Formats: sequence, structure tokens, C-alpha cells
Amino acid sequence: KEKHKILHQLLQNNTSPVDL
Amino acid sequence: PEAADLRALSRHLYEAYLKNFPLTKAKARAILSGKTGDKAPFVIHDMKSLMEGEQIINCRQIPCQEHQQPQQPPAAFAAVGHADCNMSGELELRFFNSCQSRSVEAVREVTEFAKSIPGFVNLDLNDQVTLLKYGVIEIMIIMMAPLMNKDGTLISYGQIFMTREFLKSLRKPFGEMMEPKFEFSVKFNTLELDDNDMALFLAVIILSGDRPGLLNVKPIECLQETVLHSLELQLKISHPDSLQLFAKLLQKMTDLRQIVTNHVHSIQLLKKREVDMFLHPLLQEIMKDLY
Repeated sequence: KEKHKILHQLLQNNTSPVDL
Repeated sequence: PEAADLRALSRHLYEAYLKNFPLTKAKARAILSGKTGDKAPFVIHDMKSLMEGEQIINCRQIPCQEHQQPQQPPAAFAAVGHADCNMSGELELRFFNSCQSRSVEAVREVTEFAKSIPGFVNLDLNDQVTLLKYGVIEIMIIMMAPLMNKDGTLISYGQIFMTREFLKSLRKPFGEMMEPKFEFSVKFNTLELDDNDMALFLAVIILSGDRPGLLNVKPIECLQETVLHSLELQLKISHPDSLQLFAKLLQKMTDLRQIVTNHVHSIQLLKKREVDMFLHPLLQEIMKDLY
């Protein structure tokens, strides 16, 4: 899960990658 | 009733596609053929026009200093020896960063599109991640095709047309990176898919049950089978005279994997060669241990 933290976050909400 | 369900799925995916992807094929082809009432795209064909076009290139995602101040050399590359880093070298890297920025935004668009595929969000979360990790670059390459013709490609949401010759002239390995995409796109465009066909094809690619590391393949294959039926029916309706189009389209999936493998190798080479190259963490996540 740690390896794909941003993908997990994108899947779980609408967070813009710029905010990550 | 079954055909009605497949048509409903097709409409649903088409709507999700329109909602998530800002530049449709219909719009892109209209721009390329000069049929929009709007201003023609700005043409980038050499370093001078690249420098002028930098102001237009839309860089809304990567929070890099150079995007707010395009005249300044990027901070991330300041450590590169000045003697080695000439003006066009900096420009090429800045352009590469703009491409990254657009790619990051595209990953977000593809993720939202994937979430709209019925049943996708009910899959194991780790499998959703795997499907995206392996699918997004393939999708990005497919989505480039409508923006391209044999002479160049639209970029920046259709505001700019960049010539193929100019892309080819960039220094190694930049200059080699786009040529395989042009070759693929020119062939792919002969299939003359419309945006509705594209929407279904993208969903089929995302739902590939043979991605490495999937935990629960069965439900993914079930979902893909339904979308495949919907795609087959859609193609019969939208292209009644195009024989074997469904089969030809599925064959493209093999070519795509090879292009992605080569693309990832080029990025890895670039990362080694360009001392201070900044690779966005999201793109790093996707490309790490990919192929």
C-alpha cells in the first residue's frame, strides 16, 4: 500500500495530485 | 433486454468519458482540420516557437517554480553544470516537465473514469491500484492518437500544435520518445473510432485480468466480458461496414504493451542521464517495477 500511496488516495477521494 | 443493457452501459461509459476527458476526439479532429470557429492552434516547430509557446503551455498541476515564471530556469535543474546546460537544453527539460504535469493530470482523469465503470470500485482496492498502474500509460497513449496526425500533435488541450519533425529533432532520448507513438497513432486512426467507441475501449483496457500481481482475477474478467460485449455491439452499430473492426481493435492491445515497455525504459534512461531530473512522485509510483 505504501508503494502506491498516491494511487490509493486518488482512488479513495478526488484529491488533486498537486495537493499530495 | 440484454442488448438494451449493453447499450445502457455504452451510454454510461460515454457520458463518463465526456465528463472526465476535456479534449474529445471530435473536438481534436475539428481543430486539426480547421473546422472550429476558434483561433488556429499556435504552432511549435523550432526552439524559438517553443520559447514563445511556453506561455501558452498549460502547466496547472506540477507546483514547480518555472511554471509560474517561465523565463526563469527551473530550480530543480539549477545544480546542473552551467557549461553543460545550454539554453535549448533547459527548454527541453522544461518542456519535459510540462509533459509530466499534463501526464499527472491525465492519471487523475483516467482514475475518475475508471471509478465510473460499473463494478470497478467494488473490486479489491489493491486490484484497483494494479489495474490503474498498468492501464494508465496505455490509456494515455490511446488518448494521444486522436490528437495526432502524420505531421504533428495537439498539446495543451488543443491550444498548441507541435510538429513531429520538431519533436524528432530534440536531443536524445527526448527526440526518440514520441516517434513510436506517432507510428502507432497514424495506424490506430485508420480504424476511425468515435468518442463512444473510445470510451468502451478504454474501459476494456483498464479491466485487463492479466496484469501482474492481481489478487482476484475473476470479478475483473467478468466486468471486462460485459464491456467487451458492449463494445462489440457498439462497433457493429457505429461501423456497420467495417469488417473485423472488433478483432483489429483488440489486436492493438498487444502493440500498446510494447510501446509502454519502451516508454518506461526511455524514462528510466532519462532519469539516469539527467542528473537532477525531477520525476513526479505519482509517475514514479506508476513506473516503479512496472515492466
